[in-house]
Amino acid sequence: STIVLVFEAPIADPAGGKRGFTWAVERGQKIKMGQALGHV
Amino acid sequence: LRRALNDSKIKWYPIPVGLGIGFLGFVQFYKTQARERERLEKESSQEQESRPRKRPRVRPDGPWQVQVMSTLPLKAMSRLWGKFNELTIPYYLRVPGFKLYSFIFGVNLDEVSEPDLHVYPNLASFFYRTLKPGARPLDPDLNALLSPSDGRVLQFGKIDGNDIEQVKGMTYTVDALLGKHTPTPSISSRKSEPNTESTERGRAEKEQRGDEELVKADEEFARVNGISYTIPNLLSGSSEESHDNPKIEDQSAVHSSPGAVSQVRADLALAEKPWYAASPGSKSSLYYAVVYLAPGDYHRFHSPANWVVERRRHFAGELYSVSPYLQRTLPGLFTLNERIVLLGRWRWGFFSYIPVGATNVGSIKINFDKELRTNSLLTDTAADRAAEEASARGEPYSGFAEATYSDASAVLGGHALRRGEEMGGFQLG
Repeated sequence: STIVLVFEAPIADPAGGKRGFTWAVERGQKIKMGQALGHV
Repeated sequence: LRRALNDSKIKWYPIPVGLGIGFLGFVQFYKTQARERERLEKESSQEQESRPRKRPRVRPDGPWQVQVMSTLPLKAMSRLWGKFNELTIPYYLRVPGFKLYSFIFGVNLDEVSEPDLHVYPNLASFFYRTLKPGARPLDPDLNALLSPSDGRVLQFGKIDGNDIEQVKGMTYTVDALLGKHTPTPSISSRKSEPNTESTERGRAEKEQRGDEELVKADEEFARVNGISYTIPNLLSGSSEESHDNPKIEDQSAVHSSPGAVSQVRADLALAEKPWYAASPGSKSSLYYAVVYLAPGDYHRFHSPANWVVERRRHFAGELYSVSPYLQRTLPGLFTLNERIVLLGRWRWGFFSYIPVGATNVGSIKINFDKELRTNSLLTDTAADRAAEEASARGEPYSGFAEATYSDASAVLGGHALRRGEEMGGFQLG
């Protein structure tokens, strides 16, 4: 089975000093529930 | 000839079992093909008689393995597999049986909440096991998007335009995955502050019902998580009839007040604009991630963030395997399979969560949606009926049955989910 997430998140705006969404995983990585997929 | 028959010695040789099985498989394959061909001819002749068409059976392209799979009755096989796994296992076979399963599929029995494996009467209940408290600590960073389940990250990335980027042969359009007519308001109002006017009204209604704490809790949830109130006249309670929209009338689980229904219809009308393209100049974009759960993984899924789910769309599709191999070889696999699309919003705007079924785990359970039934004959017949009615009305079949969620406090306009909260799971068959 599979779970797909499609979501909206901010884009980093270095000029404005705003953080954006960054991934914290690699493709093919084994992951546990509760671990971070990414951060804003 | 008589002498030859009488005198010649008869010697018996064993036929290799594999040959026998191969032969039976070939006969079965030939019969399926012939039956399918006959059915298609009958269907085309019926079409000539301009009888409304049944839900179109999708025929995926792909290598010969996919062609063979597309002729198999996958849903029936899945239901059979589910029934088989609900058979009660003899008491003394349970521990060795589950230990063998765990050894083969890599299940960590130390994490299972129930130490005595005898408690699980069959494989289906062992498959839907829970874990010990604390076995899955949540990432401490509140701005982190959590993994919804155990598994392997197959793909992730940004969505540009309608196509989810081409990764190893896997392409699908967002419209096909989530269904068209996805509401734009949840995006357009992503930064707006909660409009106090509708809150006031919500409070007034709630106070009438004397449920002050509930209103306060939901308002606190929305405020802390920066989730805006996107369906402002959800609380309007307008007198419009809630059943003059046939599509909504069909839905088995509509838990909403009349005002919500009129708004959903307005949403649908508003949604004619493509929702997925964030408006030019906006500082946000759409992202996606795909997590694959292997047979030995913990199969309950959880909320990856604090969010409000507004509606769900049930696509009663097929049940191809979703193994990484088939994901690579069958483009658009997820748009074919049975899946539940949960649509809602989080602090940064639109949020959707799509559990996708497969042949062995065809049943998807959502804890807060009691009416939802997947992988059942009822679902298929309901989908066929909806397709026929849509074609009788001259409308294209949307391909899904939709229902909306509302909260008791009528403040959030949907069902609130907290990060790490269990949302449901996949069950065998």
